[in-house]
Amino acid sequence: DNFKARATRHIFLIRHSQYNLDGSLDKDRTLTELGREQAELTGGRLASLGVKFDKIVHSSMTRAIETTDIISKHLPGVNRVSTDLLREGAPIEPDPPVSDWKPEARQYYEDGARIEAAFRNFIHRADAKQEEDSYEIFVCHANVIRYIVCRALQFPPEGWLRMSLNNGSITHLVIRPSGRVALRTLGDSGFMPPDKITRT
Amino acid sequence: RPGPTSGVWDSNWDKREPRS
Repeated sequence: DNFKARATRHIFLIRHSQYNLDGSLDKDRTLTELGREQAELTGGRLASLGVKFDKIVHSSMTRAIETTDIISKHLPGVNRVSTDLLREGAPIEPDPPVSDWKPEARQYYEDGARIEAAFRNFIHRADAKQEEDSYEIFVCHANVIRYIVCRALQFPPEGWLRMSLNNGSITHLVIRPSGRVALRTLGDSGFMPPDKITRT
Repeated sequence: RPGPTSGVWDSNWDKREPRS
């Protein structure tokens, strides 16, 4: 009984907001003005939920860092941690395949192992020593979030590309002490006015 | 191919492999 989980983990997966696709280097792919507005709306939404967030973990890519910078302003005192594990990539060859997106095979080996490691590292039931329910935010990327959702629900991971996520949207997973997983929301962006919703 | 896809819920899904 000493090694049984007792607490529930709430995982909030946030897709970064709209960014400038023209830059060739990651550092040049910064948020657009609309992207900054979206991040403000996402931060405001998270703050309005009235829960005490334990931490923000974010991808080390520029668009995730900038989204986190803005969200953080709405959640004062919440620590943030950067990780390379959550960087965008090609998690697994999608089924059915798509014609306009064909990464090299080696990309799936590199990114797939890393994104699977991100899933195992961050998505699990609470440790036995965790006494209270936790609320954690992960600011990352569409492919990473879609793969994590498939894996957490034990759905075939190659189906990840059948889902679509808006910029700044909130995906909420609940992991019970029993290990049961519930997807409470997938890509919620209903808190944004329709003319500010994008999927770039 | 990672993960079970049999449709049967694996209640020890996060205990079978090291975390990273």
